[in-house]
Amino acid sequence: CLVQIPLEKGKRARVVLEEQGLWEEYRQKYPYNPMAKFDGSFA
Amino acid sequence: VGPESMTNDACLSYYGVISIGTPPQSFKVIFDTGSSNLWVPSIYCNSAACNNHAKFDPRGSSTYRQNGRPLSITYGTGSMTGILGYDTVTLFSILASSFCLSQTEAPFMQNMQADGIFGLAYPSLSLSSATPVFDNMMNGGLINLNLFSVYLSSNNQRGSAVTFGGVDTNHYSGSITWIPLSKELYCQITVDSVSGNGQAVACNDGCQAIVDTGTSMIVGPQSDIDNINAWLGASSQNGEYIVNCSNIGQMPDVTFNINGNQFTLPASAYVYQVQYSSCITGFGATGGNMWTLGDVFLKQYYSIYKRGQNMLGLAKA
Repeated sequence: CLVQIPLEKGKRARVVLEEQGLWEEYRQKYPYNPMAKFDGSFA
Repeated sequence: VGPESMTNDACLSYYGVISIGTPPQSFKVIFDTGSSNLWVPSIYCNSAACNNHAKFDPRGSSTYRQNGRPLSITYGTGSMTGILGYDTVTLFSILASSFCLSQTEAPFMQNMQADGIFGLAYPSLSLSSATPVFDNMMNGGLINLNLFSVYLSSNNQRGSAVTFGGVDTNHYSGSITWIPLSKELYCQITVDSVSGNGQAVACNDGCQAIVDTGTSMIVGPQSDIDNINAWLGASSQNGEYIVNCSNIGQMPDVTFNINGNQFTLPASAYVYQVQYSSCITGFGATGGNMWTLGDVFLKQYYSIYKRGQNMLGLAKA
């Protein structure tokens, strides 16, 4: 009754975008707004 | 339209594999203690975000039942829409009959390695009163204890794990500190203060923090985050706080004082390298007064979510 799910540490989306030269464009288009996850008034 | 918002965090990196349906269809998901629903892309979605990921095909599952109720989750920069469905979720070797939302469109997910999000927060946060998978596991007697724990390996690519129904003593050292939750919606706790070199540098009068595996950084109110980063000697640039990578060895520890206990982060934990060999601190600002203790914190501290008693356990990872 103990279930363990191994987690992989994958490449961050940021790193992928940086490698493609798209990070600056992405962050301007989709600025990170961490509070929006918890409070819709911040979305 | 649902009340729940979700992340668009481009720095999330830990994911696990689950299966949905019969025969099983595999998905990489982020285990997120900051939300309660299970989302995966489906064949009904043809956006670039979905096309980059595995898609659930309900026609290929004999156990799928469609609820059909449309749902939408808003996040910082857009929304993810879908329909509610029911199917069997396979976690490693255990089956948990549960719900999944089988249509999605979220541009920020295009470049994420994970296909979907596996919410682990309280049922009251779940859209349409859908029972979260973990609660289904508990209700079905599939695990003994009403808790799960998360270990995020700092250095290695492998070794990280989510454990349902117990704790893994191989993943921590010393004793577990138990902290009562201040609100049972997320894993929300009271932080007494944040200090460095014995002096308070933020959260001087106490503050509320959500412990969230679905957030990569430590996030806090603008003024507090400005204070910490100024104290660390970081310079602000486009909303990020830049430090010299070669100075990590000389940078001070930052300590979170919680329920009379100290949880210390060395610079090697809160600084990480980004593009062009520059480094940023893992302390980011947000609106409002709430803090979020994300992966930067959780890589240092094994976390145990004791849902039955509304307690959080932390131990040195």
